[in-house]
Amino acid sequence: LISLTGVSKEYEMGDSRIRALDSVSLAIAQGDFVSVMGPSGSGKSTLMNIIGCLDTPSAGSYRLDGHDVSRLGRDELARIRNRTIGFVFQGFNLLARTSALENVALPMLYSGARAEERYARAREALATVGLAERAHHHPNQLSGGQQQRVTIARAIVNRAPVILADEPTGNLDTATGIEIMNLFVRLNREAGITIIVVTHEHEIAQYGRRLIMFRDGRMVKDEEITP
Amino acid sequence: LISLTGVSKEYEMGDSRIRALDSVSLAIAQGDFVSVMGPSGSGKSTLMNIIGCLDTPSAGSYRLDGHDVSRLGRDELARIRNRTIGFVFQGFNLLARTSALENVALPMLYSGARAEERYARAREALATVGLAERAHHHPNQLSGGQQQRVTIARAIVNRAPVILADEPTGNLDTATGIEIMNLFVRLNREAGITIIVVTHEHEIAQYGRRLIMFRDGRMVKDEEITP
Ligand SMILES: Nc1ncnc2c1ncn2[C@@H]1O[C@H](COP(=O)(O)OP(=O)(O)OP(=O)(O)O)[C@@H](O)[C@H]1O
Ligand SMILES: Nc1ncnc2c1ncn2[C@@H]1O[C@H](COP(=O)(O)OP(=O)(O)OP(=O)(O)O)[C@@H](O)[C@H]1O
Ligand SMILES: [Mg+2]
Ligand SMILES: [Mg+2]
Repeated sequence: LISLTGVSKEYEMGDSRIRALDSVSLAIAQGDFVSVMGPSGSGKSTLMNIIGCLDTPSAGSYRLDGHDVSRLGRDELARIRNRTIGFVFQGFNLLARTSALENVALPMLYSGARAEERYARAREALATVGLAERAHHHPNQLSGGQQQRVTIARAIVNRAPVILADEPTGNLDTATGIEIMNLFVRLNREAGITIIVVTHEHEIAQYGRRLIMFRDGRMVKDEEITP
Repeated sequence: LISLTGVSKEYEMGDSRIRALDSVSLAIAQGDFVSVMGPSGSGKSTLMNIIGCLDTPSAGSYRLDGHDVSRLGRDELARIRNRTIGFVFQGFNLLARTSALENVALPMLYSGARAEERYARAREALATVGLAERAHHHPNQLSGGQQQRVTIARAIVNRAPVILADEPTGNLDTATGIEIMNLFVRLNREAGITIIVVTHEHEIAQYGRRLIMFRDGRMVKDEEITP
């Protein structure tokens, strides 16, 4: 489903070159549940942005669902990304001037669903993350953890086959974090959704079946998680 | 130093009323190291915003360093806040179009220090959080954990006597999080700086000497942390 071969990402900053990803090769099958860990700045979000078609590699190739992503035109890439991937961003990325409900409903705009269905499903997703009575709040009227949960609701509402979650529990208390990870386990087990979670907490990584470690842009470990 | 008496904070949303803080009374002395925990939405950030003079209570009173904060004019409040409080925000709050160095130097603009000294101290603060070679990056050229560390550097650069840190390790790997908490311990022990840390991680809360628990806007526990 997801196949990276020799993927690198570099940035030029004046006369220095920063290697955010260094020749990463990685294959993830439909239905996998992968945890990604590594120090701050080791390339995890960069990896997620490339897998999520939000960024392009400097070198190497990326195939998503059989398509060579670098060969796709912008519109086709947007369509494939929108129907294939639900993204929980590290920084939330909510629209500031619209309500939680509108933010969660947004990914369905391209799906052709009618307004009643979009809002019904957005409400359902908000209820799933415990925010039914915050539907009409704007992001600045929500706590940090509530904003993070709106981001999670938005990522699941389209029932996309792949969920990329970049530190989904970083702003959540332990109990709420466990609820979210159990939600991901349910989606993986019952709907066969592929889950990739970036986390720096070992207890959260344990929900996955496979652990990938990054350091300085390189993948340094890829092993099964034994319970 | 910090004295809250019967502090409440309410928001009106249409025909419902949300009680973010419910009659909180709390006294914190200079040199204290306090950890604050509680579920998502329980009022922790609201408390920090009131202590940090970024928000006003709906009821009750708040005295900071002997001043009744509600009696201060806007300019005087800004001056007292700027010299008394270093704030690590839950959402980072960095200026997007300026470098890490400029962001860290910002609180010193009001202190009257000359440019060379402001930039020397900003570089020093960045080095303290391990970001010396990211000084000229803008926030969108930094990882989540790097942005969080720039926020921390900005909070310590003025050597303010109070540091309010709202989930300062939420985006940091375990090793980096420990470095940051050890930095706070040093500042508390060697410079007598008062530290208040909001966290949802028990291991992080253990660095404090006093634990305060919130639930539904109320303080439900206030006890010593025994090692
Ligand atoms: N401007 C606002 N208007 C309405 N409700 C608000 C507003 N700001 C905050 N709230 C509500 O106040 C409550 C407390 O929010 P607060 O940000 O203090 O929680 P918190 O304990 O910091 O949570 P977290 O751990 O998720 O960061 C939440 O239920 C939130 O929805
Ligand atoms: N636009 C950019 N220009 C220059 N350097 C960048 C840019 N974006 C990211 N970087 C650098 O690339 C490296 C990897 O960043 P990335 O965000 O992938 O790390 P991360 O593993 O997600 O870290 P964290 O755990 O702190 O979120 C970092 O050192 C960062 O400074
Ligand atoms: Mg990241
Ligand atoms: Mg908060």
